[in-house]
Amino acid sequence: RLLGKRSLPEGAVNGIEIYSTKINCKVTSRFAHNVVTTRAVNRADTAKEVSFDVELPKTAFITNFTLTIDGVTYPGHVKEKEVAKKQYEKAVSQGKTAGLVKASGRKLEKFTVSVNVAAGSKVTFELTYEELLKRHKGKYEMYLKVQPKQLVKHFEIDAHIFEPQGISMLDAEASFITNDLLGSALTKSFSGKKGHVSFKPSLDQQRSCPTCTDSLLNGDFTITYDVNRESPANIQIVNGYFVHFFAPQGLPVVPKNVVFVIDVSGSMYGRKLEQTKDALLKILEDMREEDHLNFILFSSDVTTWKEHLVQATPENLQEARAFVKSIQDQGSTNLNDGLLRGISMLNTAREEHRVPERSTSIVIMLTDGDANSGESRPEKIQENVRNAIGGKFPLYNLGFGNNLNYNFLESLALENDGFARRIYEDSDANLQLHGFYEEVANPLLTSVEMEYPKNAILDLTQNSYQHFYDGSEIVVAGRLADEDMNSFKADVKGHGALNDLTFTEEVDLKETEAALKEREYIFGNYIERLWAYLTIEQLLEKRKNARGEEKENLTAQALDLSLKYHFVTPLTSMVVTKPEDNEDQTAIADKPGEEQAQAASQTSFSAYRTSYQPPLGSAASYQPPLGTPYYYVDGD
Amino acid sequence: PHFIIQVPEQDNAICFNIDEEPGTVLRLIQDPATGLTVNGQIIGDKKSSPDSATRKTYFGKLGIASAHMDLRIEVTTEKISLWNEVGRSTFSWLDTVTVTQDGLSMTINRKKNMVVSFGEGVTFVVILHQVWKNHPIHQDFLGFYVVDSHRMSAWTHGLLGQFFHPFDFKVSDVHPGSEPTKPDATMVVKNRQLTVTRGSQRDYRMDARAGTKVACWFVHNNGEGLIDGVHTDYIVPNLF
Repeated sequence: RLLGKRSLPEGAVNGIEIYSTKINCKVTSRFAHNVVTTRAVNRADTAKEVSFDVELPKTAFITNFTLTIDGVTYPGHVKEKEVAKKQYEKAVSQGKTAGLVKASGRKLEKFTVSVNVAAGSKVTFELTYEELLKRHKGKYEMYLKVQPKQLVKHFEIDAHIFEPQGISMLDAEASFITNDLLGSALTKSFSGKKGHVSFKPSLDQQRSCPTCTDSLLNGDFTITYDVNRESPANIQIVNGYFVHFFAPQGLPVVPKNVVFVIDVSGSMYGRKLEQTKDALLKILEDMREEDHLNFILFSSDVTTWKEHLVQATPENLQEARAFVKSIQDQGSTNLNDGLLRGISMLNTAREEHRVPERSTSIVIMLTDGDANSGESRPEKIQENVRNAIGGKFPLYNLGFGNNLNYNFLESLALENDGFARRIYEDSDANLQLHGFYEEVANPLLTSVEMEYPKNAILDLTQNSYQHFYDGSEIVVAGRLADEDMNSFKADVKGHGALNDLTFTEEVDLKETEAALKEREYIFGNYIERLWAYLTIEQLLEKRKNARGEEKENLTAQALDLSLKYHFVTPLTSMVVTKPEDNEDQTAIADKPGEEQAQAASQTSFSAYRTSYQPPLGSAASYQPPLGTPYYYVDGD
Repeated sequence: PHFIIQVPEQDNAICFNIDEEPGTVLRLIQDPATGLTVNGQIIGDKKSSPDSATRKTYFGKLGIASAHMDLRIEVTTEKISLWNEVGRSTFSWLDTVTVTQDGLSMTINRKKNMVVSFGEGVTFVVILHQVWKNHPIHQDFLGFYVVDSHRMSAWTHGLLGQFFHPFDFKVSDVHPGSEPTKPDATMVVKNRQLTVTRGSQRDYRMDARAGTKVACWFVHNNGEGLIDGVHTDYIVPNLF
């Protein structure tokens, strides 16, 4: 009798077998370099289309994408967006297959590309992206989306972390790891400066059930870690570039004066208002007694809880809770007057010494729509708010849902030293609101200035911040004017809750450089790339509020750096051209902005690749006919 | 711990030891007028050295308080904490940081020392003495120096504070002692006659590792006769 082991179907789906997917992450001093490689083979008798999907963080920049077909590699080239667009349009107009990459979602952007692969051929997709991991609530978080379309023989996430300050904690969690079986595929370890996370499930471990052929790997994979902080700052210098990380610990929280400027217009009716109230009630629980607060509600009119800011005493908080519970929606959106009332209240409180001398003021505005009552011209509102705040404190804008001009809110916040955050309409909107508050609830320092020796530094990234928040980190990078200098000194000045502080960090250049030469872990010029990443990010941010010549200059600088360092930013695209059937096939990787991502999600774009056949005889000057979907989404 | 009292008028110095159990807190300075108080807590070696009859003791924790500013500074060999009515700031000896507020300036020089000034005229320096972490006997300890006390009042007291006012002493009858290099003598101070021994102690302000030798007349028995009362009078229950 022949005994045979029943072989479970595995591998090929519709003729395509994805036999390997590897996510290789190398993090050096918070700068993450991730390479996603997928290998597939066409087992069918005919040519087949193979897709490659990767979701990457919005804060990341793609730096490379290559296609390798039967051993021949087609590299990606970063080009100015206009140049790439022309190339793309040309390919489309000639009826050739054109791939496109775009984005959507809360934290992620989606990169999708497909190619036709001949029968029996192998294809390798390799996407590289880089990002600077930001510290939130005391830890850095690296977020990976895992969603293979089929069981993969060799599936692996391999993350190596190298932190010169030493790693204090390291954890990795996956939303889909629900049983011990899959848990055994995950290993995490750290010692000294090095950390390692490996997730390598076998084929059987990937099955959603013992006899299933679909994968249970579907969800979020998150690596979190933090570094040792024996000293408040750390400066690293390699090849003439430096990075300065600053995150002091052990300082008391500066008392804060917060006005919550809340949109209660009719559109907030229902779940949105209930979630806002839930979040405000939770925020009230977190208030410290030395804090001061008030609520400004705006609809067609403006109403306030109290005439002035009041201290967060237990009695006042009790009263505040009752007030929040009583909030009702009504009327339209007079955002301008709401904001101005809140700002004026903070200014008056300071002038009349109603708040502690050593305290800091914050405006948090939440709206779900555009201004349509009172002053509704965005430029005028910006001017009014700018003049009223006068650079004295930050404004944070929370945009609830999609029916609003997010760019306006972002612009308004950025020019007043704050930032905007989108609150996604979902069951967890209250948690998103509360989570945002937690980020800004604990200022440890105000008016933070990072000072470096004059004439010794070039191309410095932003070095002054209104606040340093507990659990966050300030990162400044720059270039040394003289690479042969022996020592380097940085002073960080700030106002604390009790006193003024000046932290001094002095480093010996040779010693630092020698200490960082652990070649095995460091990808060459990481500080230079970190500097370029940060500079581009800040130039793009500044550009949002710039006009005319200033905007042109900022654009030119950001574009120049994007091209030089091979970053796909909102100003550039990556073009991969491969000859196919003696014709060109072009794939483009783009970086969409917030508005485009939203637009895309609203119009439910699901295909990122088109294979237009233009009307006969019109190939050279083809324009898509009216009503025909046009698959190019500009990221800028 | 050892105490050195420099008497510039006589270009000389007096020194004495206080031997007490680890954990004991001693009052070093107390000035009711300025509201400044400095106390020090004693620590000992990890264990007695095989060639020493007694266990050596040092200061392991210092408490500096200003009643007028409602401010406290606790210095240990690990960290420096600063309190006022609003809250606490904590710094490490790995920081180089200057903290300023009305009437206070405090600078920590990474792994070396800490300089605290209360306005013009009162400046203390705390020296961090670090030893090899795995040393079988010794452990890190602190040194405390008063570099400026001219704004402290005439009512200042404490093991160090009582010597901020001008005082006089006379040494006579220098004669050989039990050790050939350390002659004994008779000292008249505060209307008392004491037998003292010529010796030396080290000032570590300039060089925390090697220090600078300071020749001094050593007063035996926990400074008995030199200090007002007896040393146990300076034991206080808490650092603050």
